[in-house]
Amino acid sequence: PGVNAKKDEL
Amino acid sequence: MNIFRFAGDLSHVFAIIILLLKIWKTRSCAGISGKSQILFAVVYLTRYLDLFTTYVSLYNSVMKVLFLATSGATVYLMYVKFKATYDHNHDSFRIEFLLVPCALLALVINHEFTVMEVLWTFSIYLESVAILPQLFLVSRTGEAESITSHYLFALGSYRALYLLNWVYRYMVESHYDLIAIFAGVVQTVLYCDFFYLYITKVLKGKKLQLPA
Repeated sequence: PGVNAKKDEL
Repeated sequence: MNIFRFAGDLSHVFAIIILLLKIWKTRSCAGISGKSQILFAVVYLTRYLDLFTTYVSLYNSVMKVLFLATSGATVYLMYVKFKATYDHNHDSFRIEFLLVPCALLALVINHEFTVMEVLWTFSIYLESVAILPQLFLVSRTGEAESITSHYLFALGSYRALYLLNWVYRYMVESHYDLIAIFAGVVQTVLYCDFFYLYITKVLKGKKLQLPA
């Protein structure tokens, strides 16, 4: 969460 | 992947298909804002650069390619193939008023000051306001065809469903992304007025017409 959040969404 | 996220994605794909079919079947893009469609193309181009750097899943990659291809196709249909039907006199929203503030905000408020991250942030901010030229066009003409209303409803529902997805992910996975959540709330709020008209008029078989 926060910094470097996983960008697994579109 | 939870049900809200998946329903949101389906709604998003559905919106794009409705729009492409409307333009293709009627051979016309009347009532559609080319400015909004260009902004959406910019949104996908700047967000899905990670297609080449990060692999998440086949589903994610396929959807990203789909969004890039369909937004490119929509812009092509509007500005090349059916250019004559494009309502550019009413589509007069100045997109630099959206592009510049979103770019500046992305440079200042982001998770990490790297090219990819700033572009991702820019695309999130831009997406939240990219529909404004379309809503402006509807307000200028005072009405929207039913099919255009269905498109807007599906497109607005997509981010509203993502909001539920983020609530779910926060509770279940302790995952949250404040930039996405903030922009998603803004994006959904912009559709509220339209949602109200859609439910009270279009669903009752009436045309979406704004009060004079």
